[in-house]
Amino acid sequence: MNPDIIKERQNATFDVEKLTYILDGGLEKTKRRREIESMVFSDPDFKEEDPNFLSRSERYDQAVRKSAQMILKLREYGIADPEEIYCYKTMVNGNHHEAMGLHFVMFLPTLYSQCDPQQSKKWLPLAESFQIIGTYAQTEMGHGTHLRGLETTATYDPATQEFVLNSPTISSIKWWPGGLGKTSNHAIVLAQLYTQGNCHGLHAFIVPIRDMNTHVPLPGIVVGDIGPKFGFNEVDNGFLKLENVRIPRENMLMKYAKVEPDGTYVKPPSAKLTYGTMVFIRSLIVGESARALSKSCTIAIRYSSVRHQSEIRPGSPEPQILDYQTQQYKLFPLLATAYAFSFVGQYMKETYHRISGDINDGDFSELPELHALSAGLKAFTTWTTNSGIEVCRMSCGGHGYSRSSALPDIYVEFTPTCTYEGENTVMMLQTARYLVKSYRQAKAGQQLSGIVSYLNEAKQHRVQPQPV
Amino acid sequence: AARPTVVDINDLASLVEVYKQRAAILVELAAKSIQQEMQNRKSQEDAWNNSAIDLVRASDAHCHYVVVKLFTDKLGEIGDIAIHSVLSTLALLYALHGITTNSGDFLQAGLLNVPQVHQVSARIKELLSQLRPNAVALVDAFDHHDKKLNSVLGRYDGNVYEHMFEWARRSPLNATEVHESFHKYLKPLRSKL
Repeated sequence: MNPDIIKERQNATFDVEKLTYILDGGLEKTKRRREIESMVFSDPDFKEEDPNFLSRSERYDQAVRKSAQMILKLREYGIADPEEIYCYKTMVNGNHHEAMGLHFVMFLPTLYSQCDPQQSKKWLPLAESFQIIGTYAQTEMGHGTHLRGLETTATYDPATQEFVLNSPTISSIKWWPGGLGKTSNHAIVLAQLYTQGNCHGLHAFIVPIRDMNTHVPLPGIVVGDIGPKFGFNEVDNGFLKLENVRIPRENMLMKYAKVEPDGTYVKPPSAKLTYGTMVFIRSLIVGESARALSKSCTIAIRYSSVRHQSEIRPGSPEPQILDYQTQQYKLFPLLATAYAFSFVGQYMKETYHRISGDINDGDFSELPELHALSAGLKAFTTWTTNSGIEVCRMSCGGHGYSRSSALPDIYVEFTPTCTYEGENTVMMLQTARYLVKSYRQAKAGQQLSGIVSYLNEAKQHRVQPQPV
Repeated sequence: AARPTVVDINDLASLVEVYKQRAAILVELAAKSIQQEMQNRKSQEDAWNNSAIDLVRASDAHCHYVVVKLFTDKLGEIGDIAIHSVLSTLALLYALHGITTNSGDFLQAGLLNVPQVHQVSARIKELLSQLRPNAVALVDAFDHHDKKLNSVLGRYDGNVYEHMFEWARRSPLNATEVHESFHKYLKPLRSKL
């Protein structure tokens, strides 16, 4: 053990272990997390080549091997709780993403939340047993966060009781969904629904893209990898072009909106329900921001306590760089931010589960607020974290450039969160729409509830500067 | 009916209030900007686009308020005095640092005055010194296992340089003492010059 870091730990004024319990959500959660950690780190099946020294194809190969191993292990150990699965996966993946990440994070949750009972019976066993490996194909080459602009069409044909899916233009080709290129055999495709000559907006469809035995692309499906990216080397982000692909009526996710066999359209109770999976992911991303920033701060602060450089007082030994005020000014506000985001992440997770429960009970009243809050906080936390990781890297001087520091990896793997599940500026504008609407309601005398209730008070409060 | 709030830069509740006021004022400004644009015979959509910078600022302020508020609320759940103390210092640093980086908003809105902003900067320096002895312990509490962190610089044992050298030795470029590019390109080049 390095003597400087021993000294640092002796100086602490609080019980580190107890603070870990608070961050994990309790002693039992910490214990369980460590058990899972130990299972993963002592498992020889997860030994791997350092990805820094591998080519992209080798990295993808290694990631698929690990994902496959992970699925077997989860089953072997009987780990079924979503939080524990998430924890296990995080340990296996380290600072990288997983080849089949979207199967767990988007495909399965969408099935859980948007299948009607019959569909659940059909699709869930297939997806849970990995006969189906799925992804979530929403973004198109020419269209991102503005979902109403998506061009992919699903036209209902009552004669055969099928939907006919098409990518009518080049810009409508699905682009970027993780695992779509080579890994998945099914995709949840978001497409504009046409029935009885009318467009009913965006709906979700389960589309088989590859044969479940041979893994060969099915007729009408043009699918592949989109090439190297900024990070994400373990994931085959893909393209998908649909050419008159026919799927049965039952492949439209029908928990809320429905198409009857004759083509009659039944509206969902809330238009925002189609985007439920995105709200879920945005809520998770807030916690991810906290994790990425806390990792970066851990690296930069530990290194700053070990690294000695220059001198503060002439003739004295080189001090630890953490003793420089400028270093503290770079890192401690970020450390505070990492803690702030950890607690916001806990809040978002609890809020999401609470409101999801209400939605399942038919109460949609808090959905708009969750939608607005998850969009804004996703943008706010990822922007801050993205620049924060870079500050941490720069504060490690020349060694921050080395891939061995892990900071370049944390940065490139995190940066896409500013873009995916909603580009951040667009997210901020979505939140603004809710804020302006709430402001107008407050101005009209309506009593607001929830986190925007302060807009009711705006007229009454005037802050008075304190004399110095 | 005005209820004035006195800002105490050492009191988190007071800072939450200031962040709330900032958010409310920026939301109001954004809404008024849209209204102003519409009075200039702009359509609702164009008015929205012409107010987008203000709208993003308003959302940012709203989110910032939510984060400061949730951090402060969390402190209320923590019973351990030593942990409460160090987390309060962090929360105060977070809130005050946010004020200095967005001081224009707070000054323009009249929520703080210039001497107070100077006072905030001075207080931040004190907080940095106060946090210094706990910095490593605070990152240790995140409990990122070395194998998960996979960082030579961030190792728990702090033995950075030994492991950095070991890591470098594993680089594929070190697989042979003389890389094949020497024979393929550099040697022939030298013979041509």
